Amino acid sequence: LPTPKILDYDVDGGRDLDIFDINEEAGLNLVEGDIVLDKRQTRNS
Amino acid sequence: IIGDEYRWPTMIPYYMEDDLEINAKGVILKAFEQYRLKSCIDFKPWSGEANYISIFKGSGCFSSVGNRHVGKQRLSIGTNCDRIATIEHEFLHALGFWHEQSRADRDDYVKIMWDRISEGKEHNFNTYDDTTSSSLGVPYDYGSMMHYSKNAFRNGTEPTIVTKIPAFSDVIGQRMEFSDSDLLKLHRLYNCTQGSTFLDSCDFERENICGMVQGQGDKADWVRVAKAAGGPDTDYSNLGKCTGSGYFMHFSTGTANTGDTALLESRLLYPIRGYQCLQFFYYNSAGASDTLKIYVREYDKANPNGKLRFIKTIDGSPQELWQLHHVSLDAKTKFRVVFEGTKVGSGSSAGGLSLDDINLSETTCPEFIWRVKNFSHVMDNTPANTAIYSPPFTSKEGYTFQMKLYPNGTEGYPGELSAYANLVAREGDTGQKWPCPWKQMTMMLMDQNPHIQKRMSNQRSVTTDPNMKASGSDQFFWDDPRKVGVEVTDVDGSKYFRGPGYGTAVYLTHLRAKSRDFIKGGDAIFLLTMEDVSHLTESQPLPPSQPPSHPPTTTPHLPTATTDMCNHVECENGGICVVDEGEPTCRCMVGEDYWYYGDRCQYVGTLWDKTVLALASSLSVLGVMVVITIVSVCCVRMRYKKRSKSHSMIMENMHA
Repeated sequence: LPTPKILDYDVDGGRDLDIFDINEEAGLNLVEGDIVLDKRQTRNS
Repeated sequence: IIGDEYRWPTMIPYYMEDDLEINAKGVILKAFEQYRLKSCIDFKPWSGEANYISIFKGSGCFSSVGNRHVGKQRLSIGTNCDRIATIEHEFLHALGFWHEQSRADRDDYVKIMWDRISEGKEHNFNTYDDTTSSSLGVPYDYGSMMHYSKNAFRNGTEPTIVTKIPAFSDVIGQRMEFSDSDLLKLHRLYNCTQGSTFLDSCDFERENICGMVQGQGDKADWVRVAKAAGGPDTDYSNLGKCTGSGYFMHFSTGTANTGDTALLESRLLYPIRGYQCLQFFYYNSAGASDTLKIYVREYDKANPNGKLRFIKTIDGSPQELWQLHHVSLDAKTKFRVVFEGTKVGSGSSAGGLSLDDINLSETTCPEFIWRVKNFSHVMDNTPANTAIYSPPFTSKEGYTFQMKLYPNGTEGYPGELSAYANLVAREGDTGQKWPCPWKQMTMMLMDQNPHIQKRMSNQRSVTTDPNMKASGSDQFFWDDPRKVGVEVTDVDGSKYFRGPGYGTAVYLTHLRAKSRDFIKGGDAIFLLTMEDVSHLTESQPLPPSQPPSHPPTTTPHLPTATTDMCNHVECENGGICVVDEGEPTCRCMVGEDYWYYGDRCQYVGTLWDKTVLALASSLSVLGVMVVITIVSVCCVRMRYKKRSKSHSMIMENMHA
């Protein structure tokens, strides 16, 4: 086959990123990776 | 999370912020459909309720746990979070679920390798004791979509979580669909008795055949059998693997007379939405002209005994294969589904018509089916970076697309299924708008479990953005394939143009693809759809005449009074500027237990502050009163002491 004019696009950038990897790369440091605590919970913690 | 105050109503109000990606919005709606199908949890656009979930595009995927009663409760679906299982996972948090491995009994089932965890991330492996978190009587679930994967928060290459049963090592961390236990817990927490859009499922394993009945006025019957003369030799639910089970319904055209019909009618069903999808497996070993027709028998006041309405004839010549079929229904009153088999031909054929694994739900049907035969063999024997293609399918709007599957991954990803969607055009195609605007293509590898609510199908969706440019090029990615694609020759010799692919190299691992019922009878079934999602480019309407207690954060949603007077007034903390008696004024955001105030809404007050203030005032008054009392007492005492001193006399010689 001739080479395609435009290359395929990988939405994951070729990496199998889980929720926690995505958040870590985004610089988030949430409780258990993806949980937001409110003020009350933070105080308890 | 323990506590009734954390529960949402079963109908959850949501607001999709403008900043969400269009693909994410489409996938969120698909996730809602799974909740509706598999639980009693339903979602509705926010119409002014005090508490609602605001879904926005933050820098990641995150949520709070349970209903926090804060009015606008935020849930982020950021970049790369637009996968159905990720969205379902975040909504399970919002509904009140912690992660599976933070259960109190976690250490009985997995071993946390503390020395392999990145420094400072150890807190992510805390557990909650059973006064905070309840497992609702459901056993620890390695297959939960709320479980971390084995490499979560690792500092090197070794897993941080080792399952005590090694077979589950690669099971943990699945992000495909709800597991049975996820659903059981959800049902227990919210007292669900059935799925909102689920109607019926039948694999004919029980003798009562799910309450189905033989129709009135027919001359022949459907029979529940484990095998039929002329085929099939096994059912589809179990494929004959289990002795004493594996039944299906069969109408023998071999023994019937020409013109005989056999009606098989479902039990009575009560629709809510007014549209349904009927899905079933069909084995046709009858004569070429014998037919299977689908009807609905609808009941209303004028037809208390029901009235038959023809829906469609099932196409397909006889094949030695259980074929998957979908039929869209539109019943709006009480109804039954009717399968009508007819022996039309006069020739003798040994076989007949067979049905198995019937599912009926109030959902839309998938549009296209791509069956890949002998799929395990295909996965194991296709070289890496070699693709196979589905046939081109044309959507209702006239766009044609196909799925490109790398059965052994693309370069660098062996052991994976890689999946891409490609637009297709033929020479002479007309009527489409290019670049293709906002079509969402979904590629689902079907888990062929007989029961639709127990399926954990794997799906990914991609959406055509007409403004997207190809990397390093001025061309639009989703432009006419005749312009940006390559010409290819189909198996039948016809030629067409295929545009570039858009998808993922990590669609599903081989290990997962070989699990559950993704491959059944050797075959895999991909369900493909292309839906128009251009309506999702519009903002979700705000509740009418309701000043939002928590206005959306993105400006297009704000119901601001856009007069010049407000142009120079900046309200903080989500406040909005309105013109009041000719003056620009900030109206501040108010929650149930907090509020903003000040001329720019720059201060925050909370119930806690109010309580502290009241307590402090009371204590101060008390303190002042005590001081005054003490001073008064002292003064009085001193005064009396002085007086008694001045009036004192010395009595001498009293008895003299």
